[in-house]
Order: sequence, then C-alpha cells, then structure tokens
Amino acid sequence: MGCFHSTATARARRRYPGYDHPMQLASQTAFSVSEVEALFELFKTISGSVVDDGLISKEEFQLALFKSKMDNIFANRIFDLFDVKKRGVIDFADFVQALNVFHPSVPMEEKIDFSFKLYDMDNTGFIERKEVKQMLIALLSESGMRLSDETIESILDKTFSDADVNQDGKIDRAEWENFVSRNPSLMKIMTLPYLKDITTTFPSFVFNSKVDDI
Amino acid sequence: PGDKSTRQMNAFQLIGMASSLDLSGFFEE
Repeated sequence: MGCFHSTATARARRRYPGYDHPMQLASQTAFSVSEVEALFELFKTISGSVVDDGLISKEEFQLALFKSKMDNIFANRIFDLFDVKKRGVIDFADFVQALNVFHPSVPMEEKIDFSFKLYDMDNTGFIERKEVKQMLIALLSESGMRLSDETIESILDKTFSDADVNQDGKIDRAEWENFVSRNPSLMKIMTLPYLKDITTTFPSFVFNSKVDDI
Repeated sequence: PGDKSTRQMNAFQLIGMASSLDLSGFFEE
C-alpha cells in the first residue's frame, strides 16, 4: 500500500474544500486510486475555469460540458444531483461520487436510480407528467425546436400510456425500471466509456500524485 | 409542426435529443 503524504493532503484540503484522500474515495467507488488522482486533474481544470476557488459552480459545470456559457435545464438538473450537499457548488468528493454512477462497471440499478431522480425534479418519488412537460417545453425552447402544444400532449399521452403501467398519472421507480428496460437508449447517457480510460486522458496525475506507489 | 420522426419519439427520447447533453464533454478538448 502507498504511504500517506499528510502535508500534501493537508495542502490539498485547504486549497480544495471537501477534498478527500484518493485512497478513501477509491474505496467508496469503482475508481482506482490512480483514477481518482486523474479525476482530480480534471476537477482542478473545471473548478478553476471561472473562479479559482477549488469548487465547481453551475457556470463552470456548463462551461466544461458545452465549452460555452449556455444555459440548459437538463445540465442544471444534473448539476443539482452532483451537488449532494445542496450548497450550490460541487466539491471534489461530490464530483467523484457522482461521476462514479457513470462508470461502466457500476451496476445498472444505480444508473436507473440516478436517471429516475433526474426526472423527479420535485423529489416526490414519482416522475409526474407536469415535470416531464415542463422539462420538454424548456428544452425545446432552448434548442430552437418548435412543436405545437397538441403534439407535445400527444407525445406525453403516448409516453405515459406506455410507462405508467398502473395509470395513476405518474411513473414510480418500478415503472421507470420497466420502461427503460424496454427503451435502453434512454440509459445510454448514464455510462461514460471515458471513465475507463481516465488515467490516459489525464497522465499528469502521476506528477501531482499525493500517494506513493500507485 | 415537428417532423414525423420527432412525433414518434417518446418524451424522454425527445428530452435527450433536445438537450444534446453528453457528459463526455468533460473529457473532450
């Protein structure tokens, strides 16, 4: 096992609020210690892109994803799920733990849970028709796509008649699991092949490592 | 309005298409 560089870790904690030691984060996730350190290289770049405060703001999150300061309701929602402590910013531990869900090795159950929360915007434990409609209208408007209200209602009718098996007007967790198993393309976004190759993408982690013999 | 293929999508497929969100953006230059 590697030895603990307490000074370097203490420095990282001061510089990056919420910083946890790579070995600790690796033990809680599908990432190896080296992969956590490679993710730290990515985190440093994103968290310093607007304000260099060691935390990722919503603006920095969107800038990293879209390479421009565009607003996207779906990205906002993902940010809210990454922001586990609900402080309006993402620290390094939040970042690693949330990205972990997108790791190819993580069980589908966890990915389905995350995707369910993504659409359950008011956290009632159900995906309600009004939430889906609200997100759909906002995204169509942001992307410049025009669909009549009649078409949107017809798409929602069809979706809910398929997904909402007990026809109570909302989709529960079991109905969602059943629906995505029949529509696997919906889960494509939940797996990031890049995460298997993170140490190659950010090789500089080796020079900044705070853990020996990784 | 809206082409036929769009109308044939379910609401969640349409959300995915309209958001064009892909977290791969984090790893791309």
